[in-house]
Amino acid sequence: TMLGFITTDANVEPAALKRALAKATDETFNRITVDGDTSTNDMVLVLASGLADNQPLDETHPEWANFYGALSACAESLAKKIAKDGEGATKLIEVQVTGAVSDEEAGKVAKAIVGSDLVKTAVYGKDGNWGRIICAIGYSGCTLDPDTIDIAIGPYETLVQSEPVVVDDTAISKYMEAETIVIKADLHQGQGVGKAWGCDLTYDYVRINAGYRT
Amino acid sequence: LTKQTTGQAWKQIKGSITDVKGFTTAGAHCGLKRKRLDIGAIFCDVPANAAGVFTLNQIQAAPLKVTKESLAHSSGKLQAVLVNSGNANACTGASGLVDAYEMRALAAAKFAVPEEAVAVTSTGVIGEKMPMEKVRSGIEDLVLSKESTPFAEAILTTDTGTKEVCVEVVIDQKTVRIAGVAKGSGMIHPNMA
Repeated sequence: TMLGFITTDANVEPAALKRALAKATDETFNRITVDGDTSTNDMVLVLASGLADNQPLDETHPEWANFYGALSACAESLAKKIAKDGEGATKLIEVQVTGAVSDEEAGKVAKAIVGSDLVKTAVYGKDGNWGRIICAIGYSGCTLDPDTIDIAIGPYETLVQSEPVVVDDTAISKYMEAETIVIKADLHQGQGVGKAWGCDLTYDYVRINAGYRT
Repeated sequence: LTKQTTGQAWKQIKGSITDVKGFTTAGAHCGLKRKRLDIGAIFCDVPANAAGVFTLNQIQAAPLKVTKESLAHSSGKLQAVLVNSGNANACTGASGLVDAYEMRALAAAKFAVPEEAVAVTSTGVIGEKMPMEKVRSGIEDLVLSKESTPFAEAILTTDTGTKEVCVEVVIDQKTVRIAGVAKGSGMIHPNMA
């Protein structure tokens, strides 16, 4: 289960606050996955005291984007902390998708990649197995051309226009020793961008959950 | 990805939810977990504009129903949030709902605010009745302060550490803070709205 509690002293109109939380949630908390199980108790609450004494904020306020950016940054930071602390995890995985037909589809593709058990175990094993990544892209249900996909693991391009490129597996493995692994995919279908976060899948995940009630 | 990062006006600072004007928190141990803190509260000095997003899992724990009701009946004004860890109060039937309402009532009495100004939240094992004797004494033991750590610890389950963040942004030449605290480690694939 994830729980999130956000406080602010901003003076924010209630309806605008609700819309802002929903949007920020879609772009952050709803973009994390540890084990693919959606809890019965997930909840995020935001409370705004209004004590900062600014003019009431809504989408028409000239500085609304600054407020929303700060709220979203706060949510993203918490979401990444949750993903990084996934049960048994040793690494945070960030997937960055570009070139999707929409931001929403980019997010869906990113979450499909980061939610793949085989991608997660490959990350644990420091194995730059791009085949598992393109496989996850393929079943994401999003618009794509199977022949125009680029994939990179950290700074290393592994696939260009869906064709494998010669890569130094040793260098990729070395990169994958880091605590945060970035996987990039460019679909070349449009301007949509999105991120998702998860963690590697380790033996400890099984150990922890085999004994959760006992 | 540049769409999301251009024009950054905020900065991250050291702090947590109690470094925001109006907010205090509390955390205590009531025995839902063996040793660690397991019950906590957030309190706001004034009725706060509030909003929530909730799991879209069709099986929803009792506290979610109670919190949604609070938000609806208070026109989105909350002043206190009560959280327990160790027991999710999910799939606990009618008595689970009664327990969630009692938790809301006890927190309202403790902090001298209307019941509909209180949200309740639970996390932990699914399908076990909430041991209300422990919860009652835990609520009694809550002491509000500007120290955020006891609350951040009280909401944890299998997490290896607390999760807190605080950012600052200037709006209308006033410094505004937004801070958050979270928990989550397993059963994580949120789909909230």
